[in-house]
Amino acid sequence: MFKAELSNPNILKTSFEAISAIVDEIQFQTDSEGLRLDALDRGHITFLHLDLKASLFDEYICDEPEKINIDTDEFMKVLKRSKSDDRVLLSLDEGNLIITFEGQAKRTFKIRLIDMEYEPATPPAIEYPTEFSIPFDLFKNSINDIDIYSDKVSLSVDSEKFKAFATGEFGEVNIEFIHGESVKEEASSVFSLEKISEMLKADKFSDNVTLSIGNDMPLTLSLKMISEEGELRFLLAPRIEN
Amino acid sequence: QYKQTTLDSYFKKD
Repeated sequence: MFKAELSNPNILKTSFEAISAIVDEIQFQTDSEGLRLDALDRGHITFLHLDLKASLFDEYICDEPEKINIDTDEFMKVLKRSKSDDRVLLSLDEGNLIITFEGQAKRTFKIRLIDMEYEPATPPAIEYPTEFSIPFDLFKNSINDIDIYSDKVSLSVDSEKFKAFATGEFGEVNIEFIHGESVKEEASSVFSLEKISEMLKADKFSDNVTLSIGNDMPLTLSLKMISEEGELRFLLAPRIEN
Repeated sequence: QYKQTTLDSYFKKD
């Protein structure tokens, strides 16, 4: 038996704004610890990991581990119908994920479970020279600034500053932010702006974003709830100079 | 010129 209840739909909704932009299908893995998913996009450019601990839910029951395969667009269509003060209940029957919104009315949606084409990828452990946190809004604004000039962004960090830079046909933009964190090395890599923008659709998950950057290494971007009961993490392959 | 890389080398199994 699987049953999970949340006092509002916002964490699921904001997570799947990003997840449904990146992958077509996902497998939720549930056990007594909580609900997780790992997914790699078709182009193998972005990997994502969502971890929602059992303690995050108002009620959480999972007698035995389950694998719940769903189409992310179909799930997002249902989540978009939620109201921010609705209670959300997730459960399963034979062949369906059942999503119930309890507010003014009780609304029950079923999504057919699907066969997965691929087994979910296991997240790789990558050793980084840097890790630091910056405000989510600042990062999102920087990406929107860069969008004026280019489809790619150079992200770099040193002991003092985080920098985002882009150059285009008609000019360039340079953003600097004193991060105030303990970063001992310098690192810089270039990334697709479109791919970063997809991740930042999860704009209500966390007030801060933790970034790990290396030199021509993937970007790790992590959104964590203050309570540490939820994390949405992305890994993005860099663009490198030919 | 820049080219988009993939994550394949990070997901290689031992």
